[in-house]
Amino acid sequence: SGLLPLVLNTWPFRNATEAAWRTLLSGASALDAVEKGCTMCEMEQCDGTVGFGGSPDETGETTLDAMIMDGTSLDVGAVGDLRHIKNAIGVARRVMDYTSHTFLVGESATKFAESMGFLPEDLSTAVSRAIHADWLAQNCQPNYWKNVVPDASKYCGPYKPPDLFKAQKSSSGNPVYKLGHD
Amino acid sequence: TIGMVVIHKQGRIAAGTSTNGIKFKIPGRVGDSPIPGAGAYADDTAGAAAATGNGDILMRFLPSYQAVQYMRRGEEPERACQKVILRIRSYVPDFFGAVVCANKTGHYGAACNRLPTFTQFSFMVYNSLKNQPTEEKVNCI
Repeated sequence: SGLLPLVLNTWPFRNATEAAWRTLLSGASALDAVEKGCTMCEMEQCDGTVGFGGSPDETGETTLDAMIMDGTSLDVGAVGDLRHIKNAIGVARRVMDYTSHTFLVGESATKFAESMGFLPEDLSTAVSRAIHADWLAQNCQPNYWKNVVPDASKYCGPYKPPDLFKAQKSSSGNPVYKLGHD
Repeated sequence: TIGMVVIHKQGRIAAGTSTNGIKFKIPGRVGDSPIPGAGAYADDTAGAAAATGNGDILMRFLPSYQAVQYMRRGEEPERACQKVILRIRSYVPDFFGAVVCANKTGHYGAACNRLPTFTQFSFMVYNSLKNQPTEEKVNCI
């Protein structure tokens, strides 16, 4: 097709697109281009929703998810809940290239990354710590708990299921979607 | 979150995602991004897609896989993306989500679910017809 090659990505992350395109022009593969493009976003902390220093969890920690897929072989490498490693897409690529597995998670994914030569680092920043501190100051609002005690819409945890479970009809949408995206 | 689709000039396709998820998630939570068929999917014989939005909802519908299957059946990329959005919306009317789609010939499109605070979705394109990365926007449906 005269339209090829093509780089297409979600959100207006220009430098990631550029990095992927340059990788293609250098003669590298589509997989390499995806890895380089996503790595650029991880380094630039695109939108605060990619890479280190963004989207702290309830404990203030930033964790990363990434996946890469080869459309020729349908091979996949992925990591979830990755901690202490900045280059999540790079680790996902290593899962694809150097294991027969598809998806590694959590601290075990971190250990795998370290075995592949990635250095463990603190993924929090002054910005992510401030975001988390503000959330604590607002009684942990918003959060993703439901049907627990104490009332998660008013108070911080720890939460437990109520003795008499009263199922509440859950909202079809999530009211806190503006806080970020996957 | 970034979701990316790349098609090499020789037709080999790759897709990927990277994200730090949503703020204030319960520790251990993983979204749709690292799940094949949810955050992204690629198949040289049809095309590729990537989704973004609320992963807790998106992952239940495998939107990227569904979009690729629509394109395999001959749907244009934008229509494939729209059909994915409409399918999710039939179950979850106010979900936050968008999808980008590209078929194996390099045609592409995108779609998003219209909300009061989300009426347009921006995405990036670079192909042989452009001399720089180009931001494009689609009105949500």
